[in-house]
Amino acid sequence: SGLLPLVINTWPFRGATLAAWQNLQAGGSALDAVEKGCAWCETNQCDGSVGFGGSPDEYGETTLDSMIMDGDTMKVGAVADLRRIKNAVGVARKVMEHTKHTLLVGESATQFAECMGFPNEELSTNTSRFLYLEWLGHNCQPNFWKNVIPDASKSCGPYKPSRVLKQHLHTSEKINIHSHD
Amino acid sequence: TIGMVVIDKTGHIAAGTSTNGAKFKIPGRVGDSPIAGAGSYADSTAGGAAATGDGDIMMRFLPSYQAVEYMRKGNDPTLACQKVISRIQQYYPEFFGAVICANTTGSYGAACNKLPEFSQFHFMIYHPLQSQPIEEKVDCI
Repeated sequence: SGLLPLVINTWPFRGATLAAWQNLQAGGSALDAVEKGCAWCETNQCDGSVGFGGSPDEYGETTLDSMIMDGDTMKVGAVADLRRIKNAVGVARKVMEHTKHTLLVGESATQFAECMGFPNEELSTNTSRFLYLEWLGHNCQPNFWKNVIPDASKSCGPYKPSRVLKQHLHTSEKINIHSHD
Repeated sequence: TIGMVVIDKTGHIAAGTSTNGAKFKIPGRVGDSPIAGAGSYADSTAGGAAATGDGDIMMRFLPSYQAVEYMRKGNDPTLACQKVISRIQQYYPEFFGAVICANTTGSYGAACNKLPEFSQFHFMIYHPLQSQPIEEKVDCI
């Protein structure tokens, strides 16, 4: 049976839960608490799967996705493929509060964040650079390409589309407890 | 990724996510986390939910929205989460994913898709009967 207030979050990110709870106890709204909880993980790089310095892409860059939603008004603010800004959930909150849009992406989201006062900072770290170099050293394995030439299961790109489209059985090989959304 | 649902003492619900996505993604790739209804969803008249896992798959099923709609229909949060996982399983039995759910009264639950390397899902809870955050876990289905 339930009791209120309640904070619940995915994965054992204790600090995030505590940050959200403390915000609620200090008089913050549910929305404030979600922002503080997610921001805690961004600052503390929870699990390596949140915030700067994790999950480099094929160019070695770390980009961030975040969203926040108000269940009273159904207002949403979100950012995706956000570059060089550490506080993604903070920017998402600004999208909700200072625009009539829902989702901003890429370099344009970065420009918006800078307009809102967020510092432009490098998101790569020695850890993410090491991960990236290791991946390059393993012939860019694993990766998310299919039906391309050269064979993406063996070689790095650049790739071109192959004429033959093979059926690929979906497996959890590339997305797992160490690499996930 | 973190996905979070907060319900304040008067029943106002908010939800959110933050992630750096999948390792070695193709540049430009965006997962489910920033998509309302996919990464998380909140409706103060029904409940809130958040998803985690393979965003490329999960975003095709709007699992957070679906879980909230199941709770609106009267399903308890655990069953709502399980139904969402079951629906995705029908198409992608080997997908990696989990969902947390909470309804307007503060009841909560979670579910995940069982894989050889992923048999339990751990999540965090804080409510007034506790003096600190508590880690809970569910067996995947």
